[in-house]
Amino acid sequence: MLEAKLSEAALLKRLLDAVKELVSDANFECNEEGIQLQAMDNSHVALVSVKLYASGFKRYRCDRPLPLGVNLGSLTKVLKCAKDDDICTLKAGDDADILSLTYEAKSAYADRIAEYEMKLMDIDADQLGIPDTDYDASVTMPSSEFLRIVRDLSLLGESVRIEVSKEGIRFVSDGEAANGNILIKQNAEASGKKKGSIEMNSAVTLTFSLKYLVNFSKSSSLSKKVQLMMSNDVPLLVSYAFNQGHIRYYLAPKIGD
Amino acid sequence: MVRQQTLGKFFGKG
Repeated sequence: MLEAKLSEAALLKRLLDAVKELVSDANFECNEEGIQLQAMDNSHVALVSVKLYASGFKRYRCDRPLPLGVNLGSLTKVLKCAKDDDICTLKAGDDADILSLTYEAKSAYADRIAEYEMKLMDIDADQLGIPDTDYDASVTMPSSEFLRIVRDLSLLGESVRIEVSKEGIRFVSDGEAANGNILIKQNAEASGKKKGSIEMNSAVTLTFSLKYLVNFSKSSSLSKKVQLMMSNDVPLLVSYAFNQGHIRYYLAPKIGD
Repeated sequence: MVRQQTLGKFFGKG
């Protein structure tokens, strides 16, 4: 059985927000190390991978590996019933057909305990083996900055070309009616304050769909920083780390004909 | 003209 108690429901709410538009159903793989989710979008262009460490929970118990097949739309609805600061406990039996969620709040006048149950499903999903990659460029920047760049450029065109060079990291969008490019220079003072960093072994140029990057940026509520890992001709890794775990997205590049 | 690739080309079934 699984019993996992989170100190704030807000974490799950934010994670669901960051995943539900890419994936409709997914297995939450629970084991003694924690809870993990890995799923691709329908078009097999993007993959999202979430990890919540057992140590990130107020209490965590999982006796044996348990895949919980979750409809993310249903879970989103059930989580809407929780207040952000409610203590949230997830429970499932070994048959994994029902997920129960308990929300506990202490208000000034009374203790409130709310209990919800949702049906689980069998999901037959292909698990992809993600190879370990030594990336040629690694860029860390404020997640709010990345959100703003991809949202702005998505107004102009469908794609963004990302160029990492000695100059810094440049985001370029060529739309039909307008184009734009944004350069972020390596700034000694800023990197000293650990606002961001650009590390590069060799120059990288890659093109990606902005629709997906805008979607990934929903994770900005989970972490103040985002890390972009890139090598030519391989999928981009966009990683957000937070205290209890991480969310990572992989996005296949676009290529010229 | 640019073409969107899929992840299957890069990631094997694990």
